[in-house]
Formats: sequence, structure tokens, C-alpha cells
Amino acid sequence: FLYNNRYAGDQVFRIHPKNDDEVQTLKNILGPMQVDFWQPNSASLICQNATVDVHVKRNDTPAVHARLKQEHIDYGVSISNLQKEIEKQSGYRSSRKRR
Amino acid sequence: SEFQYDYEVYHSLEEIQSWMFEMNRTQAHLVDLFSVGKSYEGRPLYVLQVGKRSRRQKKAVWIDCGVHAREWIGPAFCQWFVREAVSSYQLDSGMRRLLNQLTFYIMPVFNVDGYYFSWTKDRFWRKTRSKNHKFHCRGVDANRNWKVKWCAQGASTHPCDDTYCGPFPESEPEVKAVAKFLRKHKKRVKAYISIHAYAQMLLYPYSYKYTTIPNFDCVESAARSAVTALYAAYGLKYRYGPASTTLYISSGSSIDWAYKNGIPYTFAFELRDTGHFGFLLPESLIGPTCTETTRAVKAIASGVLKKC
Repeated sequence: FLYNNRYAGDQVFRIHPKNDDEVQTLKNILGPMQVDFWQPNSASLICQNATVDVHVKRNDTPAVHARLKQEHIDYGVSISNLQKEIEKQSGYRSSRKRR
Repeated sequence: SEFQYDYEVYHSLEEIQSWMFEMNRTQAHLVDLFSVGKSYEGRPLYVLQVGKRSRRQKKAVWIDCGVHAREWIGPAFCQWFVREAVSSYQLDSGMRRLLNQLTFYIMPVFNVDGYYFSWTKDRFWRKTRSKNHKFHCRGVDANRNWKVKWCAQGASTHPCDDTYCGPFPESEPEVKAVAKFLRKHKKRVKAYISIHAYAQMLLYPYSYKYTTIPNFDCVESAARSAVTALYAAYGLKYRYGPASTTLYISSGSSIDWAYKNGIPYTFAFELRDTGHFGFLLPESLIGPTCTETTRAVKAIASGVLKKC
């Protein structure tokens, strides 16, 4: 596996905070966690009606799912298994090598 | 034998550097290669100079790719643009006019250490790879490290944050080297373009404040023609405008620094997509993304040659 399979089970959440309350709640949920902000670049830039894409590690995904549901914040999972997507993106290359 | 290179896959740093040497060797009439310095880990910072050789001092356009390591579509675009420029010089009168009248300085990988690290250890690394003697975290955000409203809103003072501005402006050798080159050539460099991902936007100054730039009409017109040209390829709609309002406030950015240092047209492209694949844009989308972006860059370069 690429990167020693370190991204297996990691997910990218796509979250849609609708108002200031949800923005603040989201900052409270994600701020203390070791997450990787894809968009925007950091928790401090989260604002209402702007999509948040965040990479969450495998072990933290259940907690993030639970908290977002509990707070009724609108979200989806844009990448359900990051390792698979990485293998897929690089799969073309390895096949190229074979070619 | 004909140099075979696949422009529709992502390439490692080593492959990109070999390709640069090969382009310099095989396209010597249009392509020169030089280094502007060394990275934190000692890697050379290679730049390609593309354009018809000329004794007179030509206007220049600077394009850098790969400031943020994980944004692999950037380096793919820089390589694509060089290939497009060289291969269409004879066939396309528009490109021939650009290469006859302008010099393009193209830096396929700005953050060479970070890019290498994103291929080998951490696919989603963003920053450079400099060390901080007080913290275990490494790296500075190379787009928060330029000497313009440095480390203010939209940048972080914490070394472990992804938008860390660094211990001081131009602390990163990569930023210092490019700034030094642009300062030296600023009379000739009329446009600065930095390629990022992802958001499908074309951004211009200011990033650090909401004020309108003095030559707003000309820059807005160039941006509009660029996104119109881009749209014409595959119908993709880009948002465009001042970075502070179109995206968000950030300080220490390269486009603000270049603009403040006298370069009249400075842009940051945020290429595909808008989050579906994010940084993992499939190789199957390299072609369309680079084709449309090449049209936009040519439109900006044409604007540089016009009076505004």
C-alpha cells in the first residue's frame, strides 16, 4: 500500500454550517481535534454558508459523525475511504509503469 | 529517439526535474533552465525560461506551481503549459506572438521539499519542510511568508498550524529565492501567476485588505477575459475577483507581495475541483484542467501586451 496504508478508513467530511451558531459549534467540535482542513485552511476561517471540507482520521470519524448528527448540522462524506482514493489516483501510474 | 513523457499523469519530483533537463536539451531554441537557489533541504529551485531568444529585454510573465505540496495539479499544469508553448510555437500564431514578445519564467515545483514529502510520507502535506527549534512541528505556509502585511489576519503564529506564517518574513529559502529573483527582474516582469488548488477561482489583490487596487479596471478586465477563455474550453464557470472578498482574508501572500513590488498583474489560480475529489483530482482530469487553464493564462499574457 502507498504511504503504508496510513489513510485507510480516513474520511473527508463536507459540512454546510448554515448560521453563526452552527459555525461556532463546528469550531468547537473540530478545533480541538487533529483534523486536516482542506477548505478553508483553518478552523478560524469557517463561516456560515461556506462549505467546509475536512479530513478526519479513521479513529475520529465515529465521533465526528455522532457530534454532527447530535447538533443537526448538515453534512456529507465526500471521500469515504481516503486510502482507496489515493490508490486509485496513483493506480493509473502503476499501470503506466506496467505499460 | 522521440522523448516520451506522459503529461496526463502526476510525476514525482525526480521525474519533473529530469523532464526539465530534457526540455532544455531538446528545445534549446525556446527553453532555458536555471536555478534561483536552494530549498531548506538543499534541493535546487529550478525555473524554465520559455520564449524566443532575443537580444532586447522582453517583458516577462512569471508562473509558479506547487507552492502547497499536496496540490499536485499545479506542477502538472506547469509542465503542460511548457509543452503546449513549445509544441504550438510553429502552429499557433497566438502562442508564437506571446513567445516572440514575452519571456515566461515557469517554476514547476516551488515547494520542492514539501512536494517530495507529499510523495513519500504524507500525501496531504501543505507547507515547506523547515524545522522549528522550539516546536516538533515542521514547515511554514509558503503563501503566508511573503513580506507584505506579514502574519496578520488569515495567517497563524503557531508552528503547528497549516497556515503558519514563519518566524519572520522570507524565512523560507524558497520564498526568499523567488522574491530575490522577482526583485531583480521587476522592471521586466509584468505579470505574476501562482497556481494553487482547489476552488475553481481566479484571484487578484488584495488578500490582506478589502481596499480596491489602483488599476482595478485593467486587472478585472484581464481576469474576466481569462475566465471567459477558460469557460470556452469545457464550460467550467470560475469565480473571480479580489482574494479578500472572493475567498477570504489572508496575509503574507505572494500575489500581494508581487503587486506591492510593482508587478501590475498578479493572480492566483485555484484550479479544479470544488471539493468532490479535492487534492486527489484524478489523472483523467489533468488534460481538461490544464487545457482550460492554458487558455486563461494565454489570455492574461495577451493582456500584458495590450495597453490598458
